[in-house]
Amino acid sequence: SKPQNTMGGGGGMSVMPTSHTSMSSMGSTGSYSAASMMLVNGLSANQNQVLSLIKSCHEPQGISMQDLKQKLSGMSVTVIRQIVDFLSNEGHIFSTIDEDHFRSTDNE
Amino acid sequence: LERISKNKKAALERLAANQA
Repeated sequence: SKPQNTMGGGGGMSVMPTSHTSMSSMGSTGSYSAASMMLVNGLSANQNQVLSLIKSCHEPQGISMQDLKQKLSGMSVTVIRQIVDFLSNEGHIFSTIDEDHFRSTDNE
Repeated sequence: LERISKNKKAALERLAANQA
């Protein structure tokens, strides 16, 4: 039972601002840099985002660095690499066919 | 693909160590 809060997880669907609810539904995603320090289960919001992306990929070779970059367009490659290194050190993910493909350990 | 299972094993060990 993990919280499904992945924005744009369904693919290229852009958020359509509906006239009444746009403020309340989008308000929390506005300030990225400030929110990134928020801790959920010991990981920052950015780290959780990367981890859930990796978890959501079920291919044997895992998710590629390229896919991560694409899906996390708001994050720099350097930041993604740091997060991936961290998650790898913690044992949450591991690299598969090369250093640019990752899978999660806890998505059996 | 041997590499994958080797890396996974190592990662699971790290995870276990971190959770212990």
